[in-house]
Amino acid sequence: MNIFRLTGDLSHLAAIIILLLKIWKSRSCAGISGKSQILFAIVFTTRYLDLLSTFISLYNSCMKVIYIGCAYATVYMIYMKFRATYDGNHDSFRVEFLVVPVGGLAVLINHDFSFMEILWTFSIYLESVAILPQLFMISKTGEAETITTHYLFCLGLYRALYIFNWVWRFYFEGFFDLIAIVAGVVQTILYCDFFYLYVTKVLKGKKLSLPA
Amino acid sequence: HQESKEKDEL
Repeated sequence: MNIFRLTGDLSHLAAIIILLLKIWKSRSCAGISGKSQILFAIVFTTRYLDLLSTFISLYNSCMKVIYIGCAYATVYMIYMKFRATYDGNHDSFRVEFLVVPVGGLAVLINHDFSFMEILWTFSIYLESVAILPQLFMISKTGEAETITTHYLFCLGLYRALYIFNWVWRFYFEGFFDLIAIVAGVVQTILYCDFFYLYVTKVLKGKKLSLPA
Repeated sequence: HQESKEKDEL
């Protein structure tokens, strides 16, 4: 555990909680892609199956349970509790175009051809693109609530901090996992455009809106 | 063998 890893995890946790609080406080999930949230629930479920088989640390187990719990709570709020506010017409990204290729890639490129390992690899690849329906939705409507941009910023920051964590681990522990690193770099790149808009608009007090 | 390491990252 290093400082980048810890702050990365906390940033991830902050993102998840910001999103839950936004929906809960406003009683609305307008502007939120339910499809991205379903993908994240699948990501956590397939990656954290090892909760049942391997104990790593109390920290590790607690965070996994919290991430999974929050992911399902978010999906529940979008598709059940506040379904009337869900903007399904704008959430039109075709997720099968992500899930099918990602599944194929996980079967082809993995560390070990075993059930658990392929599910883990699938979750790593899927996480790297799971935010696309959300970014697609924003590009379609041309705007995002400020609180939604804070959520996205925390999520992107978590990925960027994980890259620093991997650099650290490579130098000080000789540890690296190429699958996680490549997928993590791809994921971080997807946020670059958003980071730019966040810094130039949202941090200056403006709402995030895209030119028509 | 990296993959045999415990997956301690979240």
